[in-house]
Amino acid sequence: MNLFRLVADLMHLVSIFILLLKMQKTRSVAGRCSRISFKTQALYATVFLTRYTDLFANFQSLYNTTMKVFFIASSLYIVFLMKFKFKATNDPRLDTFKAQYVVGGAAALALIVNYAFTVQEVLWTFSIYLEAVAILPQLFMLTKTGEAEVITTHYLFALGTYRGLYLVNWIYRYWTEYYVDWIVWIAGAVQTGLYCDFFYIYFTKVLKGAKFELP
Amino acid sequence: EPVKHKKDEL
Repeated sequence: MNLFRLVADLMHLVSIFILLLKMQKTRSVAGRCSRISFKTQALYATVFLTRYTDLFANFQSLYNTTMKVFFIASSLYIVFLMKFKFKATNDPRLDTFKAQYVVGGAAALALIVNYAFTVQEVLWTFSIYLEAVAILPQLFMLTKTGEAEVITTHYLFALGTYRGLYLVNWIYRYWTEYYVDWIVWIAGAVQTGLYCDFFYIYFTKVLKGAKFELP
Repeated sequence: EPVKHKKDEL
């Protein structure tokens, strides 16, 4: 564990707490201009469920196991909240990204490009590819509405920072322990790249007190 | 020799 990865993981936790806070505070997932994509959240739940199939078999540390349990539980809780508790305020007409294509694409790629052709390994690879594109429905929704509430942009900023710090962590690990993981690296680079446009607007507008609005 | 991926990351 290094500082980059620790802070990255903490930013990931922060993003989840921001999301839960926002949902509890507004008692809805669809306050004006602040929509959270159900598809993105459902994809994240799928990512954690397929990645942590080794939860009981592969013990790394108490930290690792606790985080895995938290990610699975919180993602399922968020999906539950959106699907049942705040269902009336979740507007599927804005959540129109074709998620089935990215699920299908990630599944097909996981079957072809993986480290070993076993059920667990393919599921793990699928989760890596799917995580890379899971934010797309949310970003697509943002593009469609053209603006976002500040708290939603903080959520995306925390998520983007978590991914960016993982890139730094991999460079650090390569030099310090000769750690190599091409599947994770390429998927991670793609995932971080998706945040570039968002980061640009976040830094130039939101941090200067302006509303998040697409040009 | 590169270390095989260890799956110690989240």
